[in-house]
Amino acid sequence: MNIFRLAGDMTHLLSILVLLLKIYATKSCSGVSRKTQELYAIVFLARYLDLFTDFISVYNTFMKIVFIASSLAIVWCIRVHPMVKRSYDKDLDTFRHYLLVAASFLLALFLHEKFTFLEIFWAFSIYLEAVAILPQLVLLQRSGNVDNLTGQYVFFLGAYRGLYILNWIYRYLTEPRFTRWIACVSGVVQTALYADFFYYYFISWKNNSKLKLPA
Amino acid sequence: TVDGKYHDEL
Repeated sequence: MNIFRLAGDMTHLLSILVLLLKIYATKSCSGVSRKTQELYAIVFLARYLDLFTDFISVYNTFMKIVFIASSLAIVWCIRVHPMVKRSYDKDLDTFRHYLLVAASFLLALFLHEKFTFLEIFWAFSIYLEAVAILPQLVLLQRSGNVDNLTGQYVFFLGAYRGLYILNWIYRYLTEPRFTRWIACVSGVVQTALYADFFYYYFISWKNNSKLKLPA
Repeated sequence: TVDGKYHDEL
């Protein structure tokens, strides 16, 4: 474990806490893409299939459980909780996210570290996470003004994988045989997808103005 | 796990 990865995991956890705060405090999921939340639930379920078979550390197991439980809780809130469900705007959240699931799984069948059930689902979760934010970014562009908590949620979610890139550089430089091409390349693509969001987020922070993504 | 190496990252 290095400082970049710990900072990355904490930033990821923070993004989830900010989203939970937004939904709990405002009893609304306006501006939040249910589809992105569903994709993240699939990402965690597919990636942590080894939750009960491979014990790496208490921290690792604890965080896996937190990520799985929180992502399922958020999807449950948006789908079932009467107050929150009413605020979900399905006419804005129209990205065909099942195409992302299909494409990621197909890619995992061809590009993986080992042709085993666990490794194919692990690669699938890595590819899917790289594109999971797309429905959310499309929704933000459509919904015009973005409330602060939703903007912060997306910012921290994008920043966490950026910190992981620093972690991979650090591990590459310090560990003799460290190579994680699937995670690295996918992580760079994932972070790059946030580039324009980061730009507009920085502008809104600099001008102390409302975050607005151009349509 | 790949050649004995766990996916030790989240």
